[in-house]
Amino acid sequence: MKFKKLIIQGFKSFVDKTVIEFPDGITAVVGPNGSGKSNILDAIRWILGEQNPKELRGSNMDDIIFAGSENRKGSNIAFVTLVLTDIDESLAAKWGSFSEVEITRKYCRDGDREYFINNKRCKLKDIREIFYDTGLGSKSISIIEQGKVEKLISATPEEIRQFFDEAA
Amino acid sequence: MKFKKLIIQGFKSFVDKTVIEFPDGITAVVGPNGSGKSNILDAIRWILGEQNPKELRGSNMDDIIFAGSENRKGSNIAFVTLVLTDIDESLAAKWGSFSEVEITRKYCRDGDREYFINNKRCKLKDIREIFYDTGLGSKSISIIEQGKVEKLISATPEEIRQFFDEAA
Amino acid sequence: TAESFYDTFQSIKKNFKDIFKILFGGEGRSDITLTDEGDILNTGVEIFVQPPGKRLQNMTLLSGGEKAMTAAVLLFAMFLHKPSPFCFLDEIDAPLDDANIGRFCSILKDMSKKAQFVIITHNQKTMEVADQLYGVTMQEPGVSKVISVKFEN
Amino acid sequence: TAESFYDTFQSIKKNFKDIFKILFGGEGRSDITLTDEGDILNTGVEIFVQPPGKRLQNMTLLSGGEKAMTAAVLLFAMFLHKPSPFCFLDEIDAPLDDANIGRFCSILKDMSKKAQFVIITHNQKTMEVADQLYGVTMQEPGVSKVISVKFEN
Ligand SMILES: Nc1ncnc2c1ncn2[C@@H]1O[C@H](COP(=O)(O)OP(=O)(O)OP(=O)(O)O)[C@@H](O)[C@H]1O
Ligand SMILES: Nc1ncnc2c1ncn2[C@@H]1O[C@H](COP(=O)(O)OP(=O)(O)OP(=O)(O)O)[C@@H](O)[C@H]1O
Ligand SMILES: [Mg+2]
Ligand SMILES: [Mg+2]
Repeated sequence: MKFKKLIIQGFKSFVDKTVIEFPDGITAVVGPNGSGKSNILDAIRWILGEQNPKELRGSNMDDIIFAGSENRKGSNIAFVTLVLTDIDESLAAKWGSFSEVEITRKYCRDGDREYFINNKRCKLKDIREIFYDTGLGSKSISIIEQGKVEKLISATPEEIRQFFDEAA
Repeated sequence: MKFKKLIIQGFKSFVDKTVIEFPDGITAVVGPNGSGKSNILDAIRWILGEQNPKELRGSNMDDIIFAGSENRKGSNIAFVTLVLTDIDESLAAKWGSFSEVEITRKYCRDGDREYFINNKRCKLKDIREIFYDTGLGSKSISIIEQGKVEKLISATPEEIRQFFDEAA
Repeated sequence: TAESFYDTFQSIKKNFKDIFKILFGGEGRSDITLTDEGDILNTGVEIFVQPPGKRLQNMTLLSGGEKAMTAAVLLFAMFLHKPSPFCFLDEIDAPLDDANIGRFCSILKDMSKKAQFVIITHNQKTMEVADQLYGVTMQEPGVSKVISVKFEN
Repeated sequence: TAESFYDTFQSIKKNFKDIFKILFGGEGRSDITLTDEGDILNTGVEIFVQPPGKRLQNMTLLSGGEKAMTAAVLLFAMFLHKPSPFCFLDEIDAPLDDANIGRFCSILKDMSKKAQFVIITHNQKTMEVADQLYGVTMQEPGVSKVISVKFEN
C-alpha cells in the first residue's frame, strides 16, 4: 500500500480544496506557528477512523469543520479524501477498482456523517478493513503527534503492549 | 533579593562540587542532550523546598543523590547551597548577617534530611519565610520545566488561579 | 483577602492584553476572566486568546507554538505586576518559529532589567540575546560540569 | 494468538537493541521485557535504556532529548519488524541537539526506503534530509494553503 494523495476541504483551517501529494521517501512539512501543519496530521487521523474529538485537539466533532476567519464565513461540511495505491487486488476489486482506492469521510454541522470508498457509501468498519494489518489503526505508533513523543516512553506497560498487538 | 550563586554537590549528575554564578540580566544554559542542564533547574526547585520526588523527575528522594557513573561510585549525600544577596535587612539579621544569606539543603541515603541558613540548622518553614512574597513558592510560575509550557495553558481554572494567589 | 486578589487580577488582566498585542502582533483578541465573580475567594481563572485573523472557538485548537506564546504572555503579565527576583525557563522556545523567537527574546530583554533570567535553550537566536553563557558538558561520562563561555562580542 | 505475540515481541526486542546502539552510539545498555511472562495474553511490556557512560536507575530520570531518542528507537524497532506503509511525525526532533538530529536523520533516510515518511519540522538539518518539501502558509489570515517548495539541489 502507498499513500498517493490527500484532499482536504472545510477541515479545520483548510477551507479551500487542498491537494497534498505523497511522493516516496521523506516529505518535510514546514511553516510558521499556527499555519496549519498539525491540522494535516489531524486530517489523516480522522480519515483513518478517529472517533474521539479530543484526539483531534477539539472538544466536539464540530471543531473539525472550518469555523471561519477574518474574511470568510464558517463552512458547514468537512471533507477529507485519501487516495491509496498498490492495494491488495482482491480488496480493490471489492470496490470496483484495480489497485487504487479513494477513501472519503464527510461530516456536516447537522451531524450527518458519511464514509465512502470509491464514491460508494460504506461503513467505518469497511475503512478499517482496508487498513487491517498495516499497523495504521488508531492506536498506531506510526503517527506521533506534536509533543507526544515523550508520552511513548512514559506510558504504562499495558499501553506499550497495545503497540505490540498492533504489530503482531 | 538576588540570586548570587548556586553550589551543587552529589545532586543528580553533579557529583563534584560545582559553582554556578548568576549575573544580572539573561543567562543562557546550553549543552548536549543528557548533559545535566535540567538537573540544575531541579536543584533550584529542591532548594526552594520541593518535597515531592516526582516533581524532580524521580520516584523517590534517593533518586536525587548521584547514583554513580561508568568510573565513579554513587554518593551518599546530596548538597545544594543557594547564596542570596540584597535580602531584607531584618530577615538577614535574624540569621546573623547583613544582607546576604546562604541556604543549604542536605539529604543522605539513610534518610537524614537537614536545612541550614548561614550554617545554622533550621526548618523548611524558615526557608519558605525567606522566599515569602517573592512569587518563588513551589507553585511559582517563575520556574517552567522542560515540556511543561503547554500545560500552563491547558491547566484547569482552579490551577491557573493558584498562580494569581501566589502573585497577590 | 478578596480585595487584594481582585486588584491583582485586574492588574494582570490589563498586562495580559498589552503583552498579547506585542507577542502576537496585530489585531487579535485576548482576555482573562473569572469563572465565578460572585465568589472571589474560590473562583477559577480562565484564559482566552484569538490570534490575529482567526475566529478561534476553543483554546484547545491552538497550535503548539501558539500555546507556548500564550503561556509566555501569562508569565510576563504576572512579572509586570510583581516581578519575582528570579526566573528559570527550560527550553520554552523549543516549539517557536523564528519570528516568534524574535518577539519573545525582545520582551525577555526588557524584563531582564527587573529580574534575573536563566534560560536553557538549543536555539542560536536565544543564545545571542543572553548576557552570559554557560555550557554544561559530560566530558567524563555521566558526570556534569559547567563551563563559562566567554563571548567574542 | 499468544504465539504470534511472543514471536513479534522477540523480533522487536532484538531490533530495539540493535537500533539503540546506532542512535545512542557506544556502550550503553537497553532491553525490552515482559511484566508477566507466564500470561502472554495479558502481560505488559517494559522498556529499559541506560545511555553510554551512565548508571541509570530509573527511566523517569532520562533527559528530554534522551526520552525522544528512546521513543525513536522503539518506533524504528517496530518498523523494522513490520513496516507500516506510512509514518507521520510531528516535530519529534524539537528536543534533540545537533548530534542526535544527525543520527536520527540518517536512520530516517534508511527507513524511508521501506515506507513513506512525512515529518513536520522547524529544523534546518531535518529539512535537508527530505526528498520533497511542502510549505504551509496563511497568507490570507486564518486560511491554510500548501505550496510545494522546489529544491535547488
Ligand atoms: N475548525 C477550525 N476552523 C478554523 N481554524 C481552525 C480550526 N481548528 C483549528 N484551527 C486553527 O488552526 C491553527 C492551528 O493550526 P496547527 O496546529 O496545524 O498549527 P501548526 O502549523 O502545527 O503550528 P505550530 O508550528 O505552532 O505547531 C489555530 O490557530 C486554529 O485557530
Ligand atoms: N541521581 C542521579 N545520578 C546520576 N545521574 C543522574 C541522576 N539523576 C539523573 N541523572 C542523569 O542526568 C541525565 C539527565 O540530565 P538532564 O535532564 O539535566 O539533561 P539535559 O541537559 O536537560 O538534556 P536535554 O537537552 O535532553 O533536555 C540523565 O542521563 C540521567 O542519567
Ligand atoms: Mg503543530
Ligand atoms: Mg533538559
